[in-house]
Amino acid sequence: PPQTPIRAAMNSIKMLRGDLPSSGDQPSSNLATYFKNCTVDPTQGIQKRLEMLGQVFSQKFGEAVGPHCIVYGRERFTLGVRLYYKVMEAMLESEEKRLSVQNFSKLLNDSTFHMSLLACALEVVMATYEESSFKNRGCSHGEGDQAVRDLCFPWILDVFDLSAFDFYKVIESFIKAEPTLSKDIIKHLETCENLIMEKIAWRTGSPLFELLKREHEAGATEQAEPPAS
Amino acid sequence: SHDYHFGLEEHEGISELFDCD
Repeated sequence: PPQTPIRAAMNSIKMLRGDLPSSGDQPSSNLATYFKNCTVDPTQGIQKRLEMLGQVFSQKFGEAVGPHCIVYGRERFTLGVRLYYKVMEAMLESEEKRLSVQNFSKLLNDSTFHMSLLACALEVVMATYEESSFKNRGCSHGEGDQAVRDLCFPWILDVFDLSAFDFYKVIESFIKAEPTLSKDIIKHLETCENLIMEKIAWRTGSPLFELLKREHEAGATEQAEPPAS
Repeated sequence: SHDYHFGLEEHEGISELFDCD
């Protein structure tokens, strides 16, 4: 039977929590092996970054929704970290098959990669909760709709001071690596992609302009792609 | 995910996107 929007949202949250058990708070033994195989073990760097970003996220969440809701921000961050580790492991397994390598030192020591991946995981968590939590838990202080709007993409980019151009890079690989994503969430990520492609990636300060300038100075030798592709 | 347009080709992946090839 068709579900009410609230029931559908609650089921999505239940499924998200079910797919991300508490054992995922730390890297799995498989993921830890990828870390150890790196020329430079990224484990400590990843841990420190997560601690720092967790504090930033919770603080910004509280500022957006209300100080009494910081605990919900921490809850969402915890789920985001579990999803981040899960997708990271799946991505590395896929890359290992594709490239026949086990040492991903450069990628796993790239701070931008980790921030982009974590931001994407948190965006999935936020989108899953979007329809139900604030309106049902009384966190709104009379401003429920505004709070939900404030947390919508690209809010997470501002929280992490992450460029849209870098965030965009992880989206497709994220969708490929996580087959349990619902149709609604995939649609949401696609909307984020379109927003970035059409607007946000072209804002002042985007790294895209520097890259385009470098390409232009290097001298384009290939023909431009036809509009169809 | 059948409605999502996958743009990366077979020789492309997260490693290339972050200049780790």
